[in-house]
Formats: sequence, structure tokens, C-alpha cells
Amino acid sequence: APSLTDEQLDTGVDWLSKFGYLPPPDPVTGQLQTKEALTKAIKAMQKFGGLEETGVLDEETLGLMKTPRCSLPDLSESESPLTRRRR
Amino acid sequence: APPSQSKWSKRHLSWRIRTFPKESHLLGRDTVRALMYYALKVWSDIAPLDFHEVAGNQADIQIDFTKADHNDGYPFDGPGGTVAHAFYPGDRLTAGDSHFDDDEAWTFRSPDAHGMDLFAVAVHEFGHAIGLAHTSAVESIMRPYYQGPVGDPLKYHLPYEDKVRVWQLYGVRDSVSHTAQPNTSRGTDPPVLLDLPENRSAVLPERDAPNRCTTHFDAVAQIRGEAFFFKGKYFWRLTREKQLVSLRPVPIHRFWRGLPTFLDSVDAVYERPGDHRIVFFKGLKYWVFKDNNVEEGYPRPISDFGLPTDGVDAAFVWPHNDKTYFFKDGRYWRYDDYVHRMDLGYPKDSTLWKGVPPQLDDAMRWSDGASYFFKGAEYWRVAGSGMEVEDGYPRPIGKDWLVCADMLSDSPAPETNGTETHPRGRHRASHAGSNYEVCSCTS
Repeated sequence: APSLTDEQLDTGVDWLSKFGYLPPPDPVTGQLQTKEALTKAIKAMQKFGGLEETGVLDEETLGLMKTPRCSLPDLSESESPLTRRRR
Repeated sequence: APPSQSKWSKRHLSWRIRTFPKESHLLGRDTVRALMYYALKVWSDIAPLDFHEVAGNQADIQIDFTKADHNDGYPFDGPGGTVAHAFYPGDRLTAGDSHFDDDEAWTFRSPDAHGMDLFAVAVHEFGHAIGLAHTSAVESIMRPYYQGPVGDPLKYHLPYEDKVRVWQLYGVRDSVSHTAQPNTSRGTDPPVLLDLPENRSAVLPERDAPNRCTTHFDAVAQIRGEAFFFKGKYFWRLTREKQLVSLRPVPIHRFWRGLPTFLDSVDAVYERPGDHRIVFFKGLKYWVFKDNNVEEGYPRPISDFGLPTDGVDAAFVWPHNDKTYFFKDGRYWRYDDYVHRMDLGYPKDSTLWKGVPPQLDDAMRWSDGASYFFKGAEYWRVAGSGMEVEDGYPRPIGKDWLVCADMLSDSPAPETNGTETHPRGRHRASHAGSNYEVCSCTS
């Protein structure tokens, strides 16, 4: 998204990792998330939350990320978009 | 992460609130307990699960109000953000445990904007605690996002989506129709005051509560040295000193946790010698309790005892030989609870117990070494190892045991030969002309 700040992006990635949409970053290698994985994760999150699947961290998506919620992840490892891609 | 499928292998689950919200001015402890009780009941109303509150650290579902990092891998993050979580069923110590962020402003009966509705969140978390994962279904309490209050806890019904998911795990509870239409009235009624389950003094007797002075009892038992008189869905309790604990009867299900809620009476009750488990009989089934919680695997058929297939009238342990005696109509059986076997040569004719009437309501041992037999409004006493009713019996149960005034009985007063047959409550004359005396209890 054109108006997305680095902080918003970091927040979004953290959120997606926390709730099962992205695998957590590897603390040893410091591996970064790919743009493709990020887009898929955002789409999965939007679908789960009942939003339009744009794959973009827009205001509505960021708003949903700020909604109070349960700490448990929404997707298990086998359900995450990235795992499906690997398989 | 949510496992593909996890569920409890047992059906009776204990719970306990280990830590309460610090900001208790928002929600009192009693209210928090009541809300947890009702949030669990939402699930046990439709699935064959039973939840009972316990003390100590052995509860299956430990509930905590905690904040920030509390060493479980799911740190809280202050107001908003993540508000609660629960652990799925399993073998780990934390399985079933439910944590609520103590930094949230937990509320009950408040508009959405003024805090986080504890009941709504608790229903969601207990869904996890019994094995449900998040879902994206719009009409589900298991959506991960907080959706505001869900209305009166006493009237709340799960969305159909959630019912189906929990039925897939545990099946359908008896008396629940799984073809019922989805409930659409959720949240439309204003919340009403809770009937707090723990606030016994505030709970008025039900309209169907029997009169202890005129009723005929279903079962009588000595349990942990105290006397319990059961009638319908209620019981009265007497201390070891034979003092009535309360004039009001207590609903059986409020104390004996795990009996089916539809059970409207019991036939006989006794405390098992040896392991001191408590056994309840109703019809062709029996339940075994450890303290006041039912054990796993019950009910079971009374044929386990070698008993006939038409139930039992009475069960008691004779102090003389520590054997368990069962009575039905005009016969009795002797059972050895230590070797789990009926003694040979039984049943015998109950007339061998001279003076004891047939078709008893129940019988019990008592701390004076005697055995007591109950039928109708009267009871009979058999002393020591004898098998013959003492002179002066039958006597009225209400007057001698349950602090009732003189009844329609002209039986002579029992002899006081060193054994106690009168209630020892300190009586004052009734000034109200009611049918009971005022009893001053010291315990």
C-alpha cells in the first residue's frame, strides 16, 4: 500500500506471524518474509476476517488487526498459506 | 497451534479460578465465579460434559487473570490487543487452562464501549478449553475477534455453527435436539440479575422443595459421619452431633456434582467401607462419588453388585461386620465391598430382621453403633449386632432427626440408655405457631 509506513508493515508482519498466517521469522538466519508469502498471508487473514481479499494491508485490514481478540492463532501450521505452498 | 482434533477423554471436568481480577471494583469475585459457571454451562447444556468447581490445584480448567508475560508463550499486551486465551485439551498440565488479561476492563452488563464483556470472552475461551479452534463463520462465538456482549448469561444459546462443532467432538447431550433451528433471539433480551450459584443464602427454596416434617424420604445415609436425608431433588444434612445444618433443603445437584441434571430422586445411598467412596442408586443404575464429585465411567448397572434387575430400596453398611446390606421388597442381600462380591446364600427373607418393615425407604448406620431403618414418616432402631428392632419403635423421623415439632404420633419417648436418640440442637419454644421449632446452630 502506498501510504504504508515501515512501522505499520512491521506491525502487520508481526500480527500475521502471531496468529498463524506467516511462519515466525527464523531467529538464527534472520530470514525475511517474501512479498509473495506476505500477500498470501494477508489474503488468508482477510478471508478469515470476512474482508475483501486484496492482499494489501489497507486501512480496513489494519483496523481488523487492532480489534481486541483471542491470543490463539487462527490457522494451524498445516493450514497456513506458506505451508500449503511448500507442500 | 490448534491441533487437528483434540478433546477430553473424560466427561467430568473440574474447574477453579486460581486468580481473580485485581480491579475487583469492576467485577466482584462472586460475579466472576458466576460468569465462569454460566460460560461453562453454555457448553455442558448441549454436549455430554459436566463441569464442577473445585478447590486446590488439581482442577482440569485452571482460570487465571494475569497480565503481560506470564510464562506460557502467550504474553498479554495491555488493554486491547489480545485479551484472553485457553489451552486445548491434552495431557499437558496446562491443558484446559484459561487466561484472561488482567489489564482489560472486564465488565458484565455494560455497553460494548465500556469494556470487555467477561461472559462473552469466557464462552469463547472455554470453547478452546474443550477442543474447538477458531473459525471464520460469522455466526460463531469461536470467531477470534471480540464481538461485544452476547446478552444475558442465563438465556444465552450457542450459535448453531458452534453446536455442530462441539457435537462432532463429544456427541449430543441427552434431551438436546440436534435438529432444532438455529436460535435467533440471542442478545435481544436485556440481562437480568444472576442467580449466583455460590450465594446460597440468597437463593430461596424452590417451589417444589419438600417439607421435611411431613415428607417420606427417598434415601438416608451416613456420609463422613454426618446424616443425609434425600427427598426428590433435595437433601438435608445433619452434623455428627445430629444438628440440622439448615432448615432449608439443598438441591442435590448443587452439592453432588456429576449426577444427571434430569435425575429427580435417588433410591439409596451409602458410603463404601474401605475406600469411603459414596454410592448413589437410582433404578438400575448406580454412581460412585469421590467426595462430592462423581467418578469417571458412571453410571453403571447395579448388576455389577449381583443385585436384581428391579433396583434397591435400601443400602447400608452394618457396623457389626462392615458388610453392605441391600434391601428390596421383602428380601435382603449381603455384599462384601472389600472383595467386590455378593456373599453366598443371599438373598434372604428380610423378616430375619425382626420388626423391620418390608419395602423400606432406606437404612443407615449411625455413630452410636446402631442401624436405623426408615419407611414413611417413621424409623426403627436396631442396636449393635442384633437383628431385632428395639422396643419403643417406630418413632417419627421428623421429630427425632429433623427438628420438627410434635407430630401426629403417640409413641412413647425413647429411653436414654447412653445412646443418643434425640436431636441435640438447642431448641427454643416456637412463638410463631409454625410447624417447626427454632434451632440455634453452633456450626
